[in-house]
Amino acid sequence: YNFFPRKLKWSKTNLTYRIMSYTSDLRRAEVERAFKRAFKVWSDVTPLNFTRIRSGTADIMISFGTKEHGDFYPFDGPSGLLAHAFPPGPDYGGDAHFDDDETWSNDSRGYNLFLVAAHEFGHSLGLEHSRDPGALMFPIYTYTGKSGFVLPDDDVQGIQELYGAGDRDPNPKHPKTPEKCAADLSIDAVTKLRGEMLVFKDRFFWRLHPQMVEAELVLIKSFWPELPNKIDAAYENPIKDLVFMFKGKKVWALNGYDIVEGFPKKINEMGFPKEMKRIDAVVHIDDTGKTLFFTGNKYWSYDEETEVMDTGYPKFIEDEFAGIGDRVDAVYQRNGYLYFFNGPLQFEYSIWSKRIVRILHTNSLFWC
Amino acid sequence: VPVPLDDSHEFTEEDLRFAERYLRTHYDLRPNPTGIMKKSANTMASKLREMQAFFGLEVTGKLDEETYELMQKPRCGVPDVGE
Repeated sequence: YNFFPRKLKWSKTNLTYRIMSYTSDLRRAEVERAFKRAFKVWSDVTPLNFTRIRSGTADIMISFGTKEHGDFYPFDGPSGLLAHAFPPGPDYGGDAHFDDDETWSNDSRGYNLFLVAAHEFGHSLGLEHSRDPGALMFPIYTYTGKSGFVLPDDDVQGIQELYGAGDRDPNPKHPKTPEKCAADLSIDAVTKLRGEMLVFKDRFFWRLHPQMVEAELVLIKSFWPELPNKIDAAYENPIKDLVFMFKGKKVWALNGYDIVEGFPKKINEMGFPKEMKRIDAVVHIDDTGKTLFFTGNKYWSYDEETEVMDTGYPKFIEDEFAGIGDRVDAVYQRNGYLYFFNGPLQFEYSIWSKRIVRILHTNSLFWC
Repeated sequence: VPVPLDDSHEFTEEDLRFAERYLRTHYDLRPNPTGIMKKSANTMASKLREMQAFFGLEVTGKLDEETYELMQKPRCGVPDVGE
């Protein structure tokens, strides 16, 4: 989290706001509700109170405008710049402006007014942009889904450094952004994708380029808004140029940014028994054309060509991959080795000699 | 437009102007109508480096495909750095 120069903040906790104009994209009541919820994001975690006034000058004046709209910081038509706000202070200080060339919504269409307003009001209160891709104050818009919004921890830390903590936080568990070099790092899933490697954790995935040491952390929903957070497993079928992602009893097929029509499907349509609850990990082995699915202490083998489960499965993991433990978080294959992840450890298993040849930290995936 | 380019991608002049506007809006790049060498802290390359560092991209000081793709994403109009 960052602050504006001189750490600008309001010297009072009771602030007023006034809605000076509306967008025709939403009903007035929807606009008012979006702004009220957006202010509540910040009042929930601080002593701040926000009161709406309907006349006179409020601390935070809110309006919709297009292109040059009176403050010499013009908007730019559809997309691009969505809104802006001024740091705490007199006159324009705290004011928030929304680009009415955008399509504003209260769901995933266009741009979600609540989400953008919550971000802009963070500026109105003294927060500058954060480098944390999981933060509300990250400068780029990402629709974070229908389920209840919870202010990420990075934003909570920032606003509480300015105003202190409140005493009425309804959701004290604020999502943190994972640290790739944390000694106890565990991961949810890993897959290759057109030469890159994607490592999934909570709401995020790291993009690992073969030539680069630095991994880029990205929100899953910034790439695939329809996908759930915290996926269970993922693998790439390079022949079909598809990546399959699993969560619970569902499977999604992705072709680049696009979700293949007809997905998500139920995993038992692939031949798993109906009572199968989830897939823990999955890996495609290029040489054999088989895909191995790990669930609990067992694993299945699926023939990609015939699209049928091989007979004789499931088998016990321990029988074939002795030593990797009876649970797999994630697994990928490279150069004749399988890399099984279990909590903070990964096991390098030689397919040829059928044994574990090395045990590494999970975070060594990121050269930590 | 004096934008240091990565040779991995063909950018049109319009692309370069967009990149320059982006850096002016969000990274306090100052206009340089005379073309005289500016202080190194305000060159296009240094501003590109600032932006790449901010977003956790590979810091090259050159406009590459990934940096340009990120510039295209819808975002807040408040600058990322500077007054």
